[in-house]
Amino acid sequence: NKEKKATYIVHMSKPEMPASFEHHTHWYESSLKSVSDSAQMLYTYENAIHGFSTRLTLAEAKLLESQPGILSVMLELRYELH
Amino acid sequence: TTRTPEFLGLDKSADLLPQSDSVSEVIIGVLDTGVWPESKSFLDTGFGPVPSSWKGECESGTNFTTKNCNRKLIGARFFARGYEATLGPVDESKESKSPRDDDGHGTHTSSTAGGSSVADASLFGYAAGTARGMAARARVAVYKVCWVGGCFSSDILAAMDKAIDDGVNVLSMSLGGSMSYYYRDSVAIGAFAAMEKGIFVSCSAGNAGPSSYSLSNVAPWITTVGAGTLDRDFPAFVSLGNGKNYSGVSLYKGDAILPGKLLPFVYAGNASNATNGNLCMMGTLIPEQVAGKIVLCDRGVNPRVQKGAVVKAAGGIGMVLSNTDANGEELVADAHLLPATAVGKKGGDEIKNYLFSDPKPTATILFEGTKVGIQPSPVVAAFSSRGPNSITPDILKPDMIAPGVNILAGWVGSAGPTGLATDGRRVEFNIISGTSMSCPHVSGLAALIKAAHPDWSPAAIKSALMTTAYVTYKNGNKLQDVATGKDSTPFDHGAGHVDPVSALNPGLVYDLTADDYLNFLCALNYSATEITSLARRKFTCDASKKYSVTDLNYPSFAVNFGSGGADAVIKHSRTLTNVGAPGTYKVLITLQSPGVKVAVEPETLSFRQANEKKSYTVTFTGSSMPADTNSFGRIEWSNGKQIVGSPIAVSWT
Repeated sequence: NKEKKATYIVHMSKPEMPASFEHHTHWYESSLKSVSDSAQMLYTYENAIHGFSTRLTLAEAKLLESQPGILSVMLELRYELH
Repeated sequence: TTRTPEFLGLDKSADLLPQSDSVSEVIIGVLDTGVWPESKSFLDTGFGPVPSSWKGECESGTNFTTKNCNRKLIGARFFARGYEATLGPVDESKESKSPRDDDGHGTHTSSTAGGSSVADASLFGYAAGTARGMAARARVAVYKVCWVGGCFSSDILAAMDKAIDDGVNVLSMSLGGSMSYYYRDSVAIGAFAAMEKGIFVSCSAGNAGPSSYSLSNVAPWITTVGAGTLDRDFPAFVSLGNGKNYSGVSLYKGDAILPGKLLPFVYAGNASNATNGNLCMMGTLIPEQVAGKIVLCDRGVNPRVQKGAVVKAAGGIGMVLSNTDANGEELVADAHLLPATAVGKKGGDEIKNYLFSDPKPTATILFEGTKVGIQPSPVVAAFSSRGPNSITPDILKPDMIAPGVNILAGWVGSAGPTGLATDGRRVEFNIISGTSMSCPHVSGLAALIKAAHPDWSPAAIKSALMTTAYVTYKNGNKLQDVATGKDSTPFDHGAGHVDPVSALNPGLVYDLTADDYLNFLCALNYSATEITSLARRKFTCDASKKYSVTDLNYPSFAVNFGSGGADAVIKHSRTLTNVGAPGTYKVLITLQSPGVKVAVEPETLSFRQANEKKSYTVTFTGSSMPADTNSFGRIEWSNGKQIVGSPIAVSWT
């Protein structure tokens, strides 16, 4: 189902943030809005990675991955207790 | 943990251990199922103010308020946005949308790592004693990332993100996912950032043993912990109608005591119409054929304790749980709902022969309580995941083993000891097994080392734990693997079993910086994009530089010869840093294989001052050997008092 959304973790290249953005979260939001009007950020990450997680369709994820400053758009994985 | 401090030598070495004041400055962050704050393991009696560096919080939610934190449990957060986005809202009738642990796993792991001392702890009288975390005076912060439906990477990453910002010193993560490259693995990615901030990250190796290549969490900046047994057991014998007895283990204690006589005995596979009836899966046993009988079930597929519940529901009055090839002679004790015992494969096979040959088989189970001093111990647990490392075969994993079988630690008030919904019993402590249990042991020990050596990097702490780990018993015999009954290898136990008292004073360490790991990623030919994802900054591999995985200053050696291996030469470079007294160390190489020659240059290293660094090179020269051959050995540097040991694993593929 092309419309089915999944959670993706989006890795951003912070050094590539355009100077026009005052704060990196604005840049993240702008990048997300460029591929989806409805997608919301689940988390923004500051320390573990530079980026955010969100729900996207596969097409949106691929489109986002092609945007400048995007390092990768990784499908969320499930972990289990040991 | 009523036994592990003694087993690890922590009880006899108070003068060698860091002072309580310095340990209480160390904060252990645990990513798991949350915490049961009312557990006595989180009492803060005698604790001073929270370290001034701490920026964490105690978040409120279902049945959890800021008042649930104290000077011991200094932080508690929960992360469910990723979970809810995929599986829908948390069902608050089943689990708390808060840091509260409704499962037990997180309370067990966090109390193992840093729980306060609790006298008179036991599970139904089993394993009685004083329970305590390995770093009983350390502070604990919990990050709930696992829910009924699983643990999602967006939540795990968010928790690691916060833990780094909060100011934890150690991160304990008893969870894992499928094998993937480091830049795709959220735990590896988050752990890299943590490592850069000086945070020691300990992860469980996984419970997919004894299969080879079954490890999780193999990034070199993570400390990967396998599981071994203690010298403690809970014997429960099976006595058959033919007069033979078989040893097993059990944590059963209840009202439904078996009468002191032989009872009808049946094999589950013969009391079921299902093809897998032997496994005692839900709804597969025929009540008329098991009622009033002891039932033998084979281990595998469904949880061990569930098999007991299935037998009980079908009217059985006892259970013998038999291992199969997958588990060998490993005996894991469970707090079954009915009188039950677990037996090894050999005994199980003999019992089955009796069941198949005697027209009216009978049996009973005799419970013996707790026994300590069991030898040999430790032995590598069959379930403990094994190398080689499938992502980077040139890095030996697991790093070490620690106690992970039949561990008693804190439990929740919302679930019984089996974790089954039908288990209405409530206990303050539970006994469970897994690399989930060994990981927090190492986390707590790392906290002790951090307290003793606040300036040591995570790599130095790992090195100290690895190079002082032991691979032989006191009688000189090699550590055993319960899965085979034979000597275990570095693919099973890594550098060996942790010896924390020695680790506090290792003499020399193999240190590493974040840039060293980035050079390692260059050696793996990771792209600039992939490295930037991990490094969170531009890092360009120098095209003119020759990078090699064998140059990573790792405290162990994995050597891989290609097809044949004839005349292949592989060099490993290492640098040792003196963290002890001045002295001269001489090398001893132990590796007896016709397939490889090992040479170390130089063979002597002299250190005149603290933090002095000396490098050496190990040259492995291969001969032709059949594919899938492995040889194992050690390189040990000794000054006559201390031994700085590293395992060697040589493979021909």
